[in-house]
Amino acid sequence: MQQIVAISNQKGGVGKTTTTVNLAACLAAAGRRCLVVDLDPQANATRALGVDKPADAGVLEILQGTHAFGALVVRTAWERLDLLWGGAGLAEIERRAVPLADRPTALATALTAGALGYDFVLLDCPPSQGWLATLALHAADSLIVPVQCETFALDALDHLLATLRPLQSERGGVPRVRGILCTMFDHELALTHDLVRELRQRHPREVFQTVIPRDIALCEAATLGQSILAYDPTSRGAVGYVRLAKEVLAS
Amino acid sequence: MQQIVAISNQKGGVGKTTTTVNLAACLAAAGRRCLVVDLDPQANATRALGVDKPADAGVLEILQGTHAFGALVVRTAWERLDLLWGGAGLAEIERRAVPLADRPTALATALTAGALGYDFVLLDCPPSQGWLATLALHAADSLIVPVQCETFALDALDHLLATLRPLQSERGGVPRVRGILCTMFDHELALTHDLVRELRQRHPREVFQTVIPRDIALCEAATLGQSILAYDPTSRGAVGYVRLAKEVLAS
Ligand SMILES: Nc1ncnc2c1ncn2[C@@H]1O[C@H](COP(=O)(O)OP(=O)(O)OP(=O)(O)O)[C@@H](O)[C@H]1O
Ligand SMILES: Nc1ncnc2c1ncn2[C@@H]1O[C@H](COP(=O)(O)OP(=O)(O)OP(=O)(O)O)[C@@H](O)[C@H]1O
Ligand SMILES: [Mg+2]
Ligand SMILES: [Mg+2]
Repeated sequence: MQQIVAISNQKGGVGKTTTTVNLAACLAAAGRRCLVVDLDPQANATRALGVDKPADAGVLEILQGTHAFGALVVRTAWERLDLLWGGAGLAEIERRAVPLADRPTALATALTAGALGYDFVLLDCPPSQGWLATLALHAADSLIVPVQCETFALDALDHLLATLRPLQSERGGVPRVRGILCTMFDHELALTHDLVRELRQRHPREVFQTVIPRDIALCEAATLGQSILAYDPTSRGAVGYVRLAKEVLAS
Repeated sequence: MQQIVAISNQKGGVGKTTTTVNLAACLAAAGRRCLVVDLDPQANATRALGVDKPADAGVLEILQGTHAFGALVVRTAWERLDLLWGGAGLAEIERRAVPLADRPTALATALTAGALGYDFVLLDCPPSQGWLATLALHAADSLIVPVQCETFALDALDHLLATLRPLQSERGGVPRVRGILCTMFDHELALTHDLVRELRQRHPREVFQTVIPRDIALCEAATLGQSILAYDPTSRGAVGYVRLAKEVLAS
């Protein structure tokens, strides 16, 4: 049963890309066929998976109907882990605000046709609520929301959940929030402990048991274009994402 | 001579809001009249300045012509530090991708008329290159680019500078990059030291001498809706932003 999961939070720098890439790597290592779809014009997930110069065409061209899905998906260096990037044109389109998302289900349609055979499709979302995020929310069955437990975290989460509700009514309860993930957890900070506690009180069913600790290995791995499993499988970051993958597989 | 400075970087979570709010506070403390314009639909700068429930109308209504600039600017709790927020409607507009920025100079025009009397107008930009960022780039004389020296930092910067060049040609060299600011500097991380060094080599004239250290006091201050000067003027974060203000005033 294929699962299309959007890794989503309009707040910037909370670990969406780090979570997409490393959760995908851990699911692939556990035997699941994974496709990462990089919906961010900044293409951080593409770089973090070591894909250096993809062809110019990507999701954008698939949505515009000029290229076929299968022609643009690339294998990464790891088994069962493939990537489809947004396309070089995405950044320019975002600037001109020409959304081509008068068809918000365009990505959903493309995935239905093109992404057969994957157990998991993970959508790395940009930090905004614009048209790219809308495409993701119309394509996903569920959401994982990374939350960095520092300032503004709870506001951003409330805002996301408020945005989600009308869409869920329209789409019959979909996408459901599969889980809220505490990321970059710094155990030395009192503020962080307070926020995690508050988060678990407000959303007892959604907050993952797994918490991803702050771990420089996660930055280093991405800089080298490797998943954390490839870079340092004994690091605290790797342990965290392996645990998350287990929790996701069990849910 | 009024200065309109956009605090801008399409990468998320690099310290744009923290820099806007605290640089404004330090400039105000140094006797300059400052206006913070919060262009992010998530209104983090508004919250970080302790402005709890502004009237629904904001920048959006000024651009739509339904409200006057002067009617919507609010005083903060600190002398010479005022705020104009984006407006409650901004988040919804971003979702519907109805940019109303077929007039990219709309904000520039509004500021020319409405922001007389301020020495500094600081524009807190959202983490995207969509229409809100475009409005900011057409309104600003200069840019401060906060850069968190971790993964993807240099890519994001190159991308921003590449975007800027055609606009600078069109606008006669404006906005110029007034400075690149290393934020959330964690002296324990080798990766960070390498990136800062690389940054200074690539952009010797633009990188500020001041580096803002990682300091939990900056998060705590924002959570309480206070500038770092009000919350903890002896903190390393406060010392950093005071130094930055001096560098900005001298440049
Ligand atoms: N657990 C962690 N420990 C240390 N650093 C981390 C961790 N998770 C992410 N990072 C680093 O923090 C920065 C932001 O993470 P990331 O790019 O994954 O966030 P994002 O939400 O995708 O950002 P954006 O909103 O710009 O897309 C990156 O430099 C990343 O390497
Ligand atoms: N020097 C610092 N030390 C510690 N924490 C910091 C520092 N600067 C910013 N932060 C914290 O890091 C997080 C991101 O900072 P901030 O919101 O200013 O970034 P941003 O670029 O405005 O994010 P966005 O792209 O979402 O607008 C916030 O929780 C903030 O309190
Ligand atoms: Mg990302
Ligand atoms: Mg911000």
